[in-house]
This record gives sequence, structure tokens and C-alpha cells, in this order.
Amino acid sequence: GAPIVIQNKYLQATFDPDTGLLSSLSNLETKQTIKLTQNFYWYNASDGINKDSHQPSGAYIFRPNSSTLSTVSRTAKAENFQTSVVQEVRQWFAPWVSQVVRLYADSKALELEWTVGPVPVSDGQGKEVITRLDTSIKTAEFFYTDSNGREVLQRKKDFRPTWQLKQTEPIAGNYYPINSRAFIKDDKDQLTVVTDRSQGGSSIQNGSLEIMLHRRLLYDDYRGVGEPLDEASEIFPEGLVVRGRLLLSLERPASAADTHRPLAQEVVFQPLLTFTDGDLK
Amino acid sequence: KGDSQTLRKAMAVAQHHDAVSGTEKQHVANDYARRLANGWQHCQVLVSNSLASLSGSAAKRIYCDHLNISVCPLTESSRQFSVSVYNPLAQPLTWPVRLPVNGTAYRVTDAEGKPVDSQVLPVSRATQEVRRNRGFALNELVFQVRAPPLGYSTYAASLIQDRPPPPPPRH
Repeated sequence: GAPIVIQNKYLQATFDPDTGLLSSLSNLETKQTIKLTQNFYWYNASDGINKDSHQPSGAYIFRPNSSTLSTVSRTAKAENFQTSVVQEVRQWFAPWVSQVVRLYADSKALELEWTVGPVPVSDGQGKEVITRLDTSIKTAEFFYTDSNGREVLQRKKDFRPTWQLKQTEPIAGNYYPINSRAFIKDDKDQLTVVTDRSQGGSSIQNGSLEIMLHRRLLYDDYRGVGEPLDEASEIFPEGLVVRGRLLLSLERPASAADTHRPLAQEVVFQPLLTFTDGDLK
Repeated sequence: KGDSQTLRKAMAVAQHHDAVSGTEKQHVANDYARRLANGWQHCQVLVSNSLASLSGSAAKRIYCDHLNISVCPLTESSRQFSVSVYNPLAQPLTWPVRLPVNGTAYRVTDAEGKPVDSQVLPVSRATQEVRRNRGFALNELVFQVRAPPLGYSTYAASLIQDRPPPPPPRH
């Protein structure tokens, strides 16, 4: 019944014992705490049969057929390992979705290593799988993504800074590219997510940040590629399995970049490991 | 003889907007992957030559491209191995390393022979499912490495215990 807690000298992450999901994140240096729930969801991809538009979701076009998300699982089976080098909680959501939440001893970031796939499509529904971080941060419809890995731009839901927007796609119309990081913030707290690859993301609800992880679609979008986005491999003929990492940092807005800039550099320019058998004198 | 030209050319091909955004046909995606993998193979020789020159050791260097799914035939089977860490950043690096192993306790030392705190954890269930029949590691050896700016460091790992039961999960 007690919450699962992983902690180092910088961060503390708490998990709800009933659901196995993250429930809060604290920065122990700055003494800030936010409510933080994270889970996995999927949008049902549009098949093009829609009164507003015949555009199916495909390689070029992200177009869910409604704004309603399906939850992969409301709870996760969780295992907790605590050692002097790393503390981790392994979460199992479904046969095709799992995650390891890690906190290394000297790290100022919480690592979420997600594994998604093969995405099941035997129900005839194409799926666009996301993870969503729901927080207590008061975002007032603003969020921030980087456009090219350098410049972080302010985004506002259903708004464009240079023209009067008539929003026709309530989800896809609010998605933006994330190349290395995205964040949400208010006066006190900034939650930054550093990604290990280019992804799409948005903040549809205040205080939330969602990031696209995987897509498996059943129809071509008629934009030129000529085939549905339905990748498989020799090892996984039933659909691609994808694994990636998100790094979360919680800081005061004024000093958040001091953490997320070096963090993103370490992700982009990762060290190169080589091995030799035996003792290398 | 290694070269970086092969990877350079593969990267040039992959600047096409379809490669950048993933809007290519599947057989084209497969071809991009093949070109990039071939380029990396050539680069590995180049990196090995450079590290041999810098370290003064001609020992054969192995690359483990599937560490993200806990697959590395060398660390899974060897009782003693070394890890060299090259840091491409212009600032000192501290980085967690996770290596697939089959032993349950290892002695890890830095280049000066000082012991480094290390732990062995069982491979996660998800990883076992992802890698299917490609890897056999039961555990992962985890430790923090440090490397100087634009430089490298070397760590040695040797097996000190084989096959006691892995630690039970706390929950």
C-alpha cells in the first residue's frame, strides 16, 4: 500500500501503489514538487470516411478520427529495483507497451525508457500511440517545442502568431515537431522533456504534454507514398517494435536551461563505446 | 582500412525530405537503413584505427550496436573485457553504461585500477520479449563512466561471481 519512491540527491519520483503509474516528481535541490501522471494512449487513425474530410491518416498526414484517446491500460504492473548505481521501476502496461523509469545516482533527469510494439491492428483500427504527461503546472494553453534543435518556440493551442486560424483539426492541428526538447511551465515550475529522436508533440489540455511514440496505419494517405505506414521487420513480421528514451527535468523556469541544454547535448552527442576481450593493458 | 566516405555518402542520400520525415516507401526505408549500416561498418574500422593509435594497443575492438535491447555477444560471454568510452563533447562526461552479462557480480575498475561502483540487475521482461532469440543475457551490468572532453577513458570488467540468483524485485 505504500507508494513506490525512487530518489537520488537531486530528484524524487513517486508512483501510485494502486495504479503503478508515476504520481509526482520533486526537485530536492530547489524544493519544488509537481503532480505528474504519465500513461500511454492511442488515437484511432482516420480511415478517410468522415463527413468533414476524406483524408486518411498516413505517412504524410497525422489525422486521428476523433479527439478521444484510448488508454492502453489504466494500471501498470510495476517492479522496483533499488541499487547504489541506479534505481528503477519497470512498468508493464500491455503485451505491446512497457517502460522502465530510471534514476541514476548522479543524474538530474528522470529517464523514461519506453518500448512500444508490435502495435496490434487486428481490430481493423490504425493506431497512433502517444505518451502523455499530466501535471499540476498551470500552462494557460502555452507550451514550447524546438523547431530545429536550436530555437525553442512558444506554441499556443488553436493559435498561430501570424494569421487568424480556423482550427479544423483539434488534435493534429496542435501538433508540432519536437527535435530535441519540449517543455511546459508556469511562474514556478518548468517540466522539460528531452527526446532521443525527432517526434511530434502537443499540449491539448492545460498542464499536459503529449508525445507521439509510434504509428501503425492501415491506409495510404494519397499524398504520394502509395502505401500505408505499416512497418515490419524480419525479426518482427507482426509489426515494428520501437524503444526510445525521454529525459525529464523539473526546474525553476529561470534556470531550467542550465539543466536541459547539457542534457540534450549528451543525448545528441552520445559517447561511443568500444569493447575488447580480455584485459586491455 | 577504414573510411568515413561511405557513411558520408549514405548520410547525403538520407538528406532527402522523405528520409528525414519518414515518408518514403518501405523498400526505400530499407535501402536507407542498409546504406547507413554499411557506412557505420566502414567508420568502425576508422574509429578502431584511431583508438589503437591513441592507446598504443592493437587489440581487436568490438562494437555492440544492439545495447539498447541488451544484446552484446562479447560482454554476454566474456569473463573479462574492457570498455573504452569516447566522449565527443567539449565538456567532461558522466554517463551510465548498461552492459548485457550472464554473471551476477563483476569487478569494474578504471584505467588506474581503482574500483568503480557497479551493480548487476536482471534484464527486464520487456527486453527479453523484444530481443526474442537474438540475445541470451540474463543480467545487465550497470556502472557510471567518466570521460574527458573530446577524449576517451577505459574501464575493465571481470567476472567474480557466476549464477547466484538475481536479486528479487521489491514490489
